Amino acid sequence: SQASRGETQIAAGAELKSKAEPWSLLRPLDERDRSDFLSPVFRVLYDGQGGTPRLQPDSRALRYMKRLYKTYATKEGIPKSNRSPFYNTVRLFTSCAQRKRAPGDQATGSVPSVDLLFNLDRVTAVENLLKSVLLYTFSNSISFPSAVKCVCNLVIKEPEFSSRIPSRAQSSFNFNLQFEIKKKYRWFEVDVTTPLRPLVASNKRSIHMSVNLTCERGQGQDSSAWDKPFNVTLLVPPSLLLYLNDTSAQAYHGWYSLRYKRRPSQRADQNGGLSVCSKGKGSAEGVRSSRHRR
Amino acid sequence: GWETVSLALNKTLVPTSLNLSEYFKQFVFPQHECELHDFRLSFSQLKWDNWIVAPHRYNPRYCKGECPRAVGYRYGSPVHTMVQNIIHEKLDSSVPRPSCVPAKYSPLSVLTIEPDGSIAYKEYEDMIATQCTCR
Repeated sequence: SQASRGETQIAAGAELKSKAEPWSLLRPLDERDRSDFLSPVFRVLYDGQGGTPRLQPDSRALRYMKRLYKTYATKEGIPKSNRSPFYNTVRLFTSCAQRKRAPGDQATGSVPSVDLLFNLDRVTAVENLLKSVLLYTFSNSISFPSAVKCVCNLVIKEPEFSSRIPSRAQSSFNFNLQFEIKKKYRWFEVDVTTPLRPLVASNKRSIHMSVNLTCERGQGQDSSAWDKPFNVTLLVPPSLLLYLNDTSAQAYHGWYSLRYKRRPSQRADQNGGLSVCSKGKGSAEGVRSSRHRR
Repeated sequence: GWETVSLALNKTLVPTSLNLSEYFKQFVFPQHECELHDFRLSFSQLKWDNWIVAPHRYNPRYCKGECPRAVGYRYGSPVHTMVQNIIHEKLDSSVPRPSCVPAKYSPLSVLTIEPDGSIAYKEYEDMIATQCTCR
């Protein structure tokens, strides 16, 4: 059922985006047909080329994704069991067009508002959005004495070419966003799942938004506590990070195997005697192991 | 006493075709029995390292070897495998012996650079063989 569901969705996706079945090698794959990692593998096998030329990703974004990979998988590429089993795909997009609109204000810590355009062509019809964040980084590592409170104003726009849609079609979202910036902190995330979910679900190919971030001194902080104001010019325009669940048959569904794997303790319980240990001994063991763990 | 036994056999005109060591061979487990083998590759060998960022090394493993006649308990093979063996040996040798193939797999996480410059972390099912069987 997993495979058939995935295939029906792929088929549905195919009508939507006229993408070929990733496995069908019956006709030459062209640009539009690459829907994920495996079909480029088949494309290479099929036409023997070492892959088409690719745009080089932003170096900061690549560094972030390499760290994410090390968190989620071993050196051999085996997914670690400690990561969330619900998403098996994470995509990072760098804005293909950035335009600064209003200049930032050093005193109030408001970041210059930027227009961002993200091209989501690589998101396939079988990838369901679970979470999306705007990923901010500082151009160089700076440290702050304590938490910083920020308000993020996000305006989602219709793409430029649909100018006939009146401006009221733009939807604006205000986020009261609180985040903790510690020493040598390089990244922070703004969760934008709510406004983006309908756009990704409707297979929007590009998302146009303007983001305005205003950060102010921590509450109750006297001015001496800050050796330098929140230097907003150090912020690099954000990337867009999508956490997705690929429902196709060839994707790994860790939650699926978690749910249907019987735990040894269950098996011991079923055998009765094995799991029963004397209260005293069990609790002593419990305490010792927890102390050991601590 | 091997020599004495074989001398005795020669005296008793055992047909030369029946050679004890040959005879026993059919019961000994095959030397190259069906089992899991490593094959470590790096994506740079395939010249794919310009778009597969991680992992650097990938060991998909593979199954190779002969399937012993008594495949039942050791390979979790269905009874059909024994039947296929008997058909091959007794009735029609054009029916192939059972094959040594993967029975279980584990997933693989990959980090790739997409044609549009975006970066994708994806987990794929069934990318590393972890157990062999005879089918």
